[in-house]
Amino acid sequence: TARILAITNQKGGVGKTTTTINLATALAAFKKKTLLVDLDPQGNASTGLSFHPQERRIGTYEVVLGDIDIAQAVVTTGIPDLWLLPASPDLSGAEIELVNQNEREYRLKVALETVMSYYDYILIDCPPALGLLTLNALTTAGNVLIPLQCEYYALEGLSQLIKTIMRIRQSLNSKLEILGIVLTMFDKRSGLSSQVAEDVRQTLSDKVLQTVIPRNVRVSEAPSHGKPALLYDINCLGSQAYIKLAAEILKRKWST
Amino acid sequence: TARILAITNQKGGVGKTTTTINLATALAAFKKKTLLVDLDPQGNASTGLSFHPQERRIGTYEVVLGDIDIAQAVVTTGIPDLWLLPASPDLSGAEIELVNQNEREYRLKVALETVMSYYDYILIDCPPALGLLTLNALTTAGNVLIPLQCEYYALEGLSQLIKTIMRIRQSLNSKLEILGIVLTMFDKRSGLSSQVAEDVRQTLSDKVLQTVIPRNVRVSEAPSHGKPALLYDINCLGSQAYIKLAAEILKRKWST
Ligand SMILES: Nc1ncnc2c1ncn2[C@@H]1O[C@H](COP(=O)(O)OP(=O)(O)OP(=O)(O)O)[C@@H](O)[C@H]1O
Ligand SMILES: Nc1ncnc2c1ncn2[C@@H]1O[C@H](COP(=O)(O)OP(=O)(O)OP(=O)(O)O)[C@@H](O)[C@H]1O
Ligand SMILES: [Mg+2]
Ligand SMILES: [Mg+2]
Repeated sequence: TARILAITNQKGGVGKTTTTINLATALAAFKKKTLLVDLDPQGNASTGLSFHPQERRIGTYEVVLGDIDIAQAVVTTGIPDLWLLPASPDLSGAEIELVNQNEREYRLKVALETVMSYYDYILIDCPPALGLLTLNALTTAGNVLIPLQCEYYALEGLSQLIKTIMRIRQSLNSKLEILGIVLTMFDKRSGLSSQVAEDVRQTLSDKVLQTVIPRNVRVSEAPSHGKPALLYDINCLGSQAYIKLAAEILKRKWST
Repeated sequence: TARILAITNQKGGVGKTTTTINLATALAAFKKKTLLVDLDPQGNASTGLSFHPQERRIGTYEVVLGDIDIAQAVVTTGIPDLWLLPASPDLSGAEIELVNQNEREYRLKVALETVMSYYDYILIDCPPALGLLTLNALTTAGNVLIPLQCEYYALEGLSQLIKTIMRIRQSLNSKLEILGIVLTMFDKRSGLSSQVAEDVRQTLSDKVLQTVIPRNVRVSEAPSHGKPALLYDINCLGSQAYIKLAAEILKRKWST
């Protein structure tokens, strides 16, 4: 049955979407059947794979809040072994609409149950908040990957995030574990980057993955071509780092 | 009476907090009495001014959802003419709690009414979402400043944001206007930055402010010292740009 990974951090702009798209593409390249779930109303993961959310009619919203079967909403991406559950425009109203729903924290989990056996990996891209959409991802997933930009505010938010994950493990999902923290947009010329990286490794030691994703302009150019960095420029430092990240993640101990 | 400015963009990590802190400090330097309201549960604006949200007992949450008078929650910052309404830990639950409240969109507006006459400018730092907290900021403010990182995903989200602002102007706040869009973390060596800047100026022409904020490592170092960039290093390119931004904003036509 599928290993489900929530990629989350309430700090904005730390590389959640970029990590979700490129890690999913790398896992597919390793011949793992992978589903990417776009749970962010911005729909950046969908856009990054050439599916513009404004053009979608059905997606994550209709599956989580409507009564569409997930199999009807999932699309192929043109990349072998990679499928996408795209964001649709109504997802931006979902946070408020979920509040008064029954089983509001488990809607995504229930929706995904029917396809669990079909995929090897399911990756969920989360919005920059600790609201009900992210909560749904954290009750569905067995594992969490935390992209961490090597900047001061990002470090500040980490303890709040870890506290939230522990609380969810105690109340809503006892098997939830942190698979790891991946340092993103690392700039070896910047003292701040090295300082933050050192602080995190000191406090969280082996939870911090060995693979570090460098700041690399080719990575930020890829979305404007609707492609993962791995397809836009496989040889750039960013793509090579995401391939290494996938290899490291495949070897790690997962909670299932 | 005070001019109220909401600084918002649902895209994460585009420089909302950095712009709010440094613009507020520059306005105070121009002898304008300025209040910074931290409406983001992450509390980065509070941290950037040396007020760690986890240590606060009362702040924006208690004013918007509790029954604390705003005058009791506002603190001095040590910077002449700059005051802060800090975030407090409970703000992370506010989005969900607001849903079932009366007048849920107007709670901040009502709270600020009692102090409007005391300040020249009130700047509101918003979370990276178009939820009820941001909605409160957009019903309270007469003007919106949109920080825009010169990257592809940030550009994608701009039309969704402008659509939301138009909708709020029609239904909840008829005087709401876009004061301007400020380009942030501009890297003149990057083709992507220049491309995005050109695209935005083409489509939104004079809504895009002349002042561009360059990517500048001193700006990202300042928060770890609990200071605005203007105090950490007044001579760096980032600080100079924020001073120019304040001068440009003071000259623009405001909706009151
Ligand atoms: N390794 C990298 N090198 C250069 N740019 C990067 C890298 N990773 C991400 N970016 C760029 O940084 C910006 C933020 O990344 P991204 O949108 O993936 O973060 P996010 O955490 O998903 O943001 P949000 O909080 O809005 O969901 C994007 O414009 C992206 O293209
Ligand atoms: N001009 C700049 N040059 C270099 N770094 C910057 C600049 N402006 C902001 N930063 C850094 O970029 C990161 C994102 O900025 P900031 O936190 O202000 O964005 P935000 O939009 O408030 O994020 P969020 O969506 O999480 O609220 C921070 O680490 C900040 O220090
Ligand atoms: Mg994202
Ligand atoms: Mg912020």
